[in-house]
Amino acid sequence: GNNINWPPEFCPGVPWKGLQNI
Amino acid sequence: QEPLDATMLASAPLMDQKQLLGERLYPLIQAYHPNLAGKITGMLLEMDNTELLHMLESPESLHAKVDEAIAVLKAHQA
Repeated sequence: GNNINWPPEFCPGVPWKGLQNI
Repeated sequence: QEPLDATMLASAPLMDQKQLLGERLYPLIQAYHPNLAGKITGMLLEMDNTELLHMLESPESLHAKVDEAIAVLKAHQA
């Protein structure tokens, strides 16, 4: 099944947490 | 706001690099797709920083990638 939370959303001014491996 | 270049980007911590790129890309994407800008920006940020910098400098590249992202997004949501 697909991850319903994908893609991670970018919001201006909010720290980006989309990437797990950085 | 001064332009973002590779040197400036490289001097930022790794976590902050995506943030810097996202803050620049988001308003550009929002101009075309106000409702999907957050999702599209999120997708594009998973690409290499080098490619993202190129997209900031080249509207044609940005539009091509945004179109690609929308196609993927629609397929995913279908």
